[in-house]
Amino acid sequence: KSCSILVTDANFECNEENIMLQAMDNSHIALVSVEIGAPGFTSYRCDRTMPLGVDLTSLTKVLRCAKDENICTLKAADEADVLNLVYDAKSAFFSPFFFAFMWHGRDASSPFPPFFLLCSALLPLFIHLNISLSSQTPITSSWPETKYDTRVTLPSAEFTRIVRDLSQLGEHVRIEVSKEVVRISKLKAKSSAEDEDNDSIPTGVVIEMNQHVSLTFSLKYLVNFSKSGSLSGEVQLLMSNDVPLLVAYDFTQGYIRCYLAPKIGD
Amino acid sequence: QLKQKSLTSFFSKG
Repeated sequence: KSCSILVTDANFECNEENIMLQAMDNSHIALVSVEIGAPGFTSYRCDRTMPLGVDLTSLTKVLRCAKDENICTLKAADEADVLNLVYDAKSAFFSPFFFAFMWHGRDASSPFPPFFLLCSALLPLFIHLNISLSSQTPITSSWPETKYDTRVTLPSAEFTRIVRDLSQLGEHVRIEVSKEVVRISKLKAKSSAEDEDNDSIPTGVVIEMNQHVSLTFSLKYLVNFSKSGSLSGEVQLLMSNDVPLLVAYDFTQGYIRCYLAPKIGD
Repeated sequence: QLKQKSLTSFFSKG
């Protein structure tokens, strides 16, 4: 769901060790990279390395059918052109129910068929969904290894709150990191020190830095990145001057990392 | 005036 805000479709690259996804948004400003290791799944099997090209907008709509207690099983057969999702309620209070349809989800603008509403209403039961797989050229080159000058670690809920609040006030934000202070400031068209609305940084913030960094970013993207906050208690902001920002959420068996190109003065 | 850089410009830097 976090990825679908940034990219509409992408390849899930599956191998024996993990599932990975890397895709750039249409405007080539942000890139999202996700990895979920095999131990992160209750059971995991991959007989053959294969890319699963998925319309993320469609996938997100289907995932909305799931409740927290549902176990979701994803399957793709060899040479298959559908991704098969099965939701199974942990407690089978109701008698087993099977629901299946082929949904050609590539046309995201098309409305759901009426029976989709029926499917939602019957949860938590047993639902079987298929999503068409599309072939898409993957981004073959991985993001180059970068040594960052600063790393700021803070509670993800605080980062979410800061960027959300500041997005109400402006379109851009400047992030400055010095030895003891992280300053996240809203920028106005004619910014001056007096015009900036500084947000206080809460406790639990760790700053690691080699040199002072000051970069400006589009808040819209940071707000979208922060939607991954529920995946991890902490978020790391890795920055160097004139280098894309890395916003990293690490969880037990994987990560979601978002890269954002800075804004620069003319 | 701020100008949005694209990620591809950083890719090309290698």
